[in-house]
Amino acid sequence: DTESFHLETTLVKEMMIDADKVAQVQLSNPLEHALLVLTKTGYNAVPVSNFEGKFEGIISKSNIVEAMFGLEQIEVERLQNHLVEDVMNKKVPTLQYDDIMEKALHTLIDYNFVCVVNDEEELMGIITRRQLLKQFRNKYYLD
Amino acid sequence: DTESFHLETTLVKEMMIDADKVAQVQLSNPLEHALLVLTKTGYNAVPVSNFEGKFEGIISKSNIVEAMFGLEQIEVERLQNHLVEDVMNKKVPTLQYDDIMEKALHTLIDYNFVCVVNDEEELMGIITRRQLLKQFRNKYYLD
Ligand SMILES: Nc1ncnc2c1ncn2[C@@H]1O[C@@H]2COP(=O)(O)O[C@H]3[C@@H](O)[C@H](n4cnc5c(N)ncnc54)O[C@@H]3COP(=O)(O)O[C@H]2[C@H]1O
Ligand SMILES: Nc1ncnc2c1ncn2[C@@H]1O[C@@H]2COP(=O)(O)O[C@H]3[C@@H](O)[C@H](n4cnc5c(N)ncnc54)O[C@@H]3COP(=O)(O)O[C@H]2[C@H]1O
Repeated sequence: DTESFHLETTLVKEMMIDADKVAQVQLSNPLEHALLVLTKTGYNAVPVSNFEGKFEGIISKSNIVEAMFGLEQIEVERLQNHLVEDVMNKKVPTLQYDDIMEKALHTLIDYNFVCVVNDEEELMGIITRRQLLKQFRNKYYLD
Repeated sequence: DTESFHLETTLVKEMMIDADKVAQVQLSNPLEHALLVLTKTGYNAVPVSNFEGKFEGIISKSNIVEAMFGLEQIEVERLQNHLVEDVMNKKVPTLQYDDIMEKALHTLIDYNFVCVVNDEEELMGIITRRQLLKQFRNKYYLD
């Protein structure tokens, strides 16, 4: 219901894509598995969790491709010998479950999506740029 | 000047990133070169032009990674033997130079960026989701 979308009152938890619909990988997965998930879904980057379900960061096709570029040529065996944990990006912004969407807008200016976590740092879902742009489009036609 | 941003009056050519600041590759480049450009810039996808400067489509890390996956294992020699033209995506939406930004909003719901072309199909620039989100943020604080 677009009427009720307001940046300062809509909560992140009301808009997010739930974790069960988010493609993710584990810290201890080999890079080959992560590349397969990214290729099958078509996404450029997905969240990473540990074996307890705690959010750890993001892994992207860029991270994996860069790891494969050796000094002289592409070193494919790096895919089998390296883990997600070795190349992922751990320093990414997150949102809290009960943040307002205004905070999401600030983060999404510089990121394609942002992960939403609860007090125990577990991944609850993600908010994407597409979701926000759809709300702006709907609001534009209603006003 | 954010005061003058209105979806129905601001023209695409007023907002776009000019072609001379856009990373691009050529149809006839080997995939290895395209992957290097994507890795060095950090972008997930860039525009492709032909030798006459005509816009041809987009190439992404996904296109290249998928081309490298052979039946059994990653076939690195495909990077040297295949060209941008063999794996790129030719069916992508474009905007005309004098379209209004409202049209850009519709396209950017489903794409990270959109290419802007002139009457001779030459690449004039790109419009990105970041640019649009920045305008929405600025408008939000002004209203
Ligand atoms: N398999 C697919 N089906 C339909 N559309 C697709 C798609 N893959 C990409 N797109 C379109 O391309 C945009 C950019 O995708 P990208 O993979 O760079 O960047 C994506 C991806 O890294 C991540 N993402 C989106 N949905 C996800 C999910 N269910 N699980 C994990 N990551 C997701 O969030 C980023 C932004 O997503 P957003 O929807 O704003 O924007 C997406 C969406 O509009
Ligand atoms: N080297 C870099 N420096 C600073 N920020 C960076 C960056 N690489 C990526 N980002 C950030 O990540 C977002 C997604 O980048 P992505 O490569 O998926 O997707 C990018 C990329 O495929 C393309 N793009 C952006 N600027 C470009 C340029 N100058 N030349 C060619 N392609 C460009 O447009 C898409 C959307 O760009 P947008 O700015 O909305 O959104 C960018 C930007 O906020």
